[in-house]
Amino acid sequence: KEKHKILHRLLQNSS
Amino acid sequence: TLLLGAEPEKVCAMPDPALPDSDIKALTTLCDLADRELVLNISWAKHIPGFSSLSLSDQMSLLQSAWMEILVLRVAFRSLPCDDRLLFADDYIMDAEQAKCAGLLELHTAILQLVRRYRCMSLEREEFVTLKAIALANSDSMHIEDVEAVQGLQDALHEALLDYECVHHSEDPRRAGKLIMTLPLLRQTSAKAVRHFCSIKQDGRVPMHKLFLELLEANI
Repeated sequence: KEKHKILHRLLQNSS
Repeated sequence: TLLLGAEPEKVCAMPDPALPDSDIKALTTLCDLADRELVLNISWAKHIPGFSSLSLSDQMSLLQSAWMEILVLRVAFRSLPCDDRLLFADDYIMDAEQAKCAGLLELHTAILQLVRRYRCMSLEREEFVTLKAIALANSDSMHIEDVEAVQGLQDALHEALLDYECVHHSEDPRRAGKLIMTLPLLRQTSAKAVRHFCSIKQDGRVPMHKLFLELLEANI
C-alpha cells in the first residue's frame, strides 16, 4: 500500500 | 439525493490535434481521459454517505478493486442513448470500426453488452448512481480490515436502492434484484479492461499518467 501514494494523497485531501 | 449531488462533472477527452490519427493516439486519449476521471471518482467516493467514515486503508482497498468498474459503468450509462457506440466523452464517441483500429474491439463489444442490458431496463440516473456506489462498496477486496463497517456501507446502499424501487417501480418488485444481477457482467467487463490496459502498459508505447498506472498496478 505504500506504493499507492497518489490515491492516498487524494483521499486525504479535503473536498 | 446525496448520490445524485455527488455525481462528478462531465470530462472532455480533448484528443491532441497535433498527433496523427492512430491506435496510439486513441489509446493515449483514453488513458488520459481515464486518469482525469479517476481523480473525480476519488472525490466522488468521498461524498458517498458512510464512505469517509471507513478507515483510510479500507477506502483505498475498495477503490483499488473497483476503480475500473466505476469507469466502465459511467461509460455504459453515458452510452445509453447511442446506437452501438460508446460515449467515452461528449467529444469522444467510438464505433466498432474505430475501436477495432485502436485494438479495443473486444472491450467495445463487452461494454456494449452491458449498455444493452441497461437499455432494456431503461436504467435511470438514480439507479445508476446507486448501483455505482454499490459496485464500490461490494468490490470484494481481499484486504478489508473492518469487514463489518464495509458490510454496513453495502447494507445502507442496498437499502437506498430497495427504497427507490419500492417508490418508483412498485410494478416490478424484482427490479432491484435485476439491477444487482448486472454486477457480475460489470465485474467481468472491468477485468477485461484491466487486463487489456495492463498489456498496453507492458508494451510501453502509450504514455500513461501516474494515478492510472498506480491503480493498474494495484490490479496485477
